[in-house]
Amino acid sequence: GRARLLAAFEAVDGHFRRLFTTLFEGGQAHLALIDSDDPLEAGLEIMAQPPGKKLAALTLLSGGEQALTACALIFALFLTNPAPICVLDEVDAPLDDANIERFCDLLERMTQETDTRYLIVTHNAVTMSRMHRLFGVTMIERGVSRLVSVDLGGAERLLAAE
Amino acid sequence: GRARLLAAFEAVDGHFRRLFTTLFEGGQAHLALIDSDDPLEAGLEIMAQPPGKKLAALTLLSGGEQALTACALIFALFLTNPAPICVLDEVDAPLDDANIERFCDLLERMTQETDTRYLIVTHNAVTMSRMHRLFGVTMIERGVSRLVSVDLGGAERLLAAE
Amino acid sequence: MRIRRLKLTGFKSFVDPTELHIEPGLTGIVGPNGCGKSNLLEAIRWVMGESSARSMRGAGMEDVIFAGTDSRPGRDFAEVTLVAERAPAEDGQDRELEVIRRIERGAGSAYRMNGRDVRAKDIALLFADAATGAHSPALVSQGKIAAVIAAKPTERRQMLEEAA
Amino acid sequence: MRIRRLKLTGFKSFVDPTELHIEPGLTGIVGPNGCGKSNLLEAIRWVMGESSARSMRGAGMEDVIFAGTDSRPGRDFAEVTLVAERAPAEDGQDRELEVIRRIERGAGSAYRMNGRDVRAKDIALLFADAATGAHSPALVSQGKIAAVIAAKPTERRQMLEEAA
Ligand SMILES: Nc1ncnc2c1ncn2[C@@H]1O[C@H](COP(=O)(O)OP(=O)(O)OP(=O)(O)O)[C@@H](O)[C@H]1O
Ligand SMILES: Nc1ncnc2c1ncn2[C@@H]1O[C@H](COP(=O)(O)OP(=O)(O)OP(=O)(O)O)[C@@H](O)[C@H]1O
Ligand SMILES: [Mg+2]
Ligand SMILES: [Mg+2]
Repeated sequence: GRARLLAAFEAVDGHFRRLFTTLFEGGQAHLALIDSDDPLEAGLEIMAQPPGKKLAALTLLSGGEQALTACALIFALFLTNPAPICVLDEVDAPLDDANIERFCDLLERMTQETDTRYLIVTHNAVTMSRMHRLFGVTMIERGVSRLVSVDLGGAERLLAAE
Repeated sequence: GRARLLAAFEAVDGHFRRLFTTLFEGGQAHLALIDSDDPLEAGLEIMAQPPGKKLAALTLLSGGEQALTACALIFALFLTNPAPICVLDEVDAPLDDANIERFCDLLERMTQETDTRYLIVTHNAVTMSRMHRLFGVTMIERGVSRLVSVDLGGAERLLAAE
Repeated sequence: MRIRRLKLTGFKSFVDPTELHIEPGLTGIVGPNGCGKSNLLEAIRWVMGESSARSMRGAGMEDVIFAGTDSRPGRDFAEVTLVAERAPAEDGQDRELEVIRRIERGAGSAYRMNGRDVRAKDIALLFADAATGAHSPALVSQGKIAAVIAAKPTERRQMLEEAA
Repeated sequence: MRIRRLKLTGFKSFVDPTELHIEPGLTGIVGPNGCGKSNLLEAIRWVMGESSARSMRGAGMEDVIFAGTDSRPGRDFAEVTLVAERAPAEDGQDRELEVIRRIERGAGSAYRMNGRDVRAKDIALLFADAATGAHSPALVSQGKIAAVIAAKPTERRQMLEEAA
């Protein structure tokens, strides 16, 4: 119990630090066990400091900064204990263009380091273009969903045809 | 008290029905006072049915459908009692391209029907292009926000330069 | 564990049998607002044993059964199948794994694993051993990416336990 | 009421005096993640009397005071001014309206209206009469557009009362 949790903590923290500075191109972040000396009772605190800013409460981070920090933590958990599947439903919605690219770069690297399979819902054309394959969901018959496989050109047509 | 609230309810409901079918290009929606015969104690229920779909619980609507329905209600409140200012912080984030256009069309019409001034934060290039003027916020000095006035070309450069 | 396929029938807006092949790498899912993208992803959490109707965005769990449209009648049941492959097992179990969850109006949910009836607890254990499951931090629902940040520190520790 | 200008000093990441002219029609605000767009909009809710630190995304209300960066020291106070024009008033009050809220570390908030000290209640009343205010449904914070949908029916009725 305790020893395993501590070992997992060390591993996740190590990955989290590295992934955060990759996504933010600087800054620093780390995890901390708080509120109890017993890791099985403790809470997990996230310390995140974007480049050039003061360390502040997580809630003061912007929408985009929170999404990136959360991604860094989720991916750090994978690298420690790879999950077979990852589902991200429009997590790129709050990101600006530059962070979309960084997010996709990180996804690309994750597919090289783990066997996890990723299902990513997005409305963003850049994210779409970085996918290895695309499926479209249509409702040609109102209220009835159908799955079609599309190539990138098809995806643009699908969205334009709404 | 009661009479005014009922009058407001009728007016908001009327606007809401019209705005919903405009945004969804069909379907139907209405408001209802529930849980009490006294309007001052009652709750306000929203019934929304996108075109071709069955009337279902609001929570089953998709992210984009909920955002549009919420916009229709907020604008219906304005038309009943115009607020001097409206602030929309990335409300277009869950919308697909076609709904972005409809949302912007509605905003355009609202500016013709009311005196409300709108401040709209967005990352979406289409929404940006439909604004009457643009301000950029930059952090050239890390951690310090500055406001600059930009034209549309400037906005694209600003985002690309992140 | 490798997850290979997802099959849906009568699940939310997927009234007709639908099959999604899940390949390695990055699979994008696109389409207009309200077309069913989030419904498709929710089918994964559901078949893995999700017991909260609220987290399936419904009032009751029967809200996952196709409710009907202007031109189609509602259905009486919903069924989702997940096809996976287990890591070479020591205990000689089948490598191929087929998990089915089925819900019928008025009769609740039932699970089957490789043809045999099993309990929800067995399914939860199966996926927990493979570092996944209905509450895995790796299944991020729409609008919930910042939930990790907003969670209480003790809730976050539980994520760590799953990774241990 | 017509709202014309917003001025900030030491408010969140706007450490240097900043002025936003608010013109009729649609004003877009753009910029990279974390640059301060939401901070700018929150200044409007704050000067209108927002009393919840949580809804300003802070732990305490002093979190709105510029906390400092690698190269700049934190400040001791934050101040936001809203300049508006009232509808032609019957009671002979000035048409021009200047509302200022100022918070100092350790000393709490103070409000001024056209140069005179007023209470938070007076400010709330002033804006409520003009169909706006810190809790107006027309001020939609980031990620909160669906909050109207998720709200309880009695909370939604309150929105109706503001429009009555
Ligand atoms: N049991 C059901 N039967 C039929 N239709 C359903 C059922 N449950 C949900 N739906 C429909 O599914 C639609 C929502 O689908 P979903 O949330 O997957 O959309 P989405 O593709 O994710 O859209 P967005 O891009 O806006 O997030 C709703 O319009 C709703 O009416
Ligand atoms: N009191 C403060 N002093 C200094 N900086 C602050 C203060 N409060 C918040 N900030 C900083 O403001 C930044 C967030 O700004 P804001 O939320 O306005 O960004 P945004 O432009 O809305 O970004 P996004 O597009 O991601 O939503 C954070 O990085 C935070 O550190
Ligand atoms: Mg969705
Ligand atoms: Mg923001």
